[in-house]
Amino acid sequence: VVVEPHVKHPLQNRWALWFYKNDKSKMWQDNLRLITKFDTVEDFWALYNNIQLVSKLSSGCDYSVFKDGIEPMWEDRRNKCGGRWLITLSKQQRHTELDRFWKETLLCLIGEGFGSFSRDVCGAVVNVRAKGDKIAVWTTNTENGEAVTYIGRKYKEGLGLPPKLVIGYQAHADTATKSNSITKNKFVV
Amino acid sequence: GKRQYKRDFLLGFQFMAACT
Repeated sequence: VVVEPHVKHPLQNRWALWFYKNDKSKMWQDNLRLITKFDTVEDFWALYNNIQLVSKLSSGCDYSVFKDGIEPMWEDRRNKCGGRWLITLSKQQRHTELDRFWKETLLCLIGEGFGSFSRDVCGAVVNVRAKGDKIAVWTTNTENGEAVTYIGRKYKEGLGLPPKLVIGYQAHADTATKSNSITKNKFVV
Repeated sequence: GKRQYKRDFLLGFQFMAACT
């Protein structure tokens, strides 16, 4: 009898999970921690099943999942000309949608759900905030309009959002320099 | 080729490790 060795299912990319906890006594960067990296389907679930659900995190915390080598911040070379598809949730949606949306987001990422445009994806971030949670998919270049809009359409579909609901894409450069709480959308789908 | 995995395929593995 030949026993097949258990072969894990490799992902196209290696991904890193980062955790951010808001501690006002520390610098922003010191609050951001790399938790672990994974590059197989099995290792992804082993991690996912063993960490706190997003809806159970305290306010001010983030999870970020980025391709290995890209830091979850605007300053990273691969992010600085990029932007994000942003999903803003109402307070009630923390209990009904947040965990599902975040899981679907991760499946889009690790499964390379945007076809060849997946190479434009840098990562995804979920912010848990008292005033309303946010989930975003970050892409590398706002000028790659075809990639950005394709990713946006597929992402919206992946989350199961109704066609009439419009989601927006914002350039990090605009978010970083905004003088009020409203950042203009560069694309919408 | 690119390693693309469909959602349902990925979901199929979520509890596999816990069952074996």
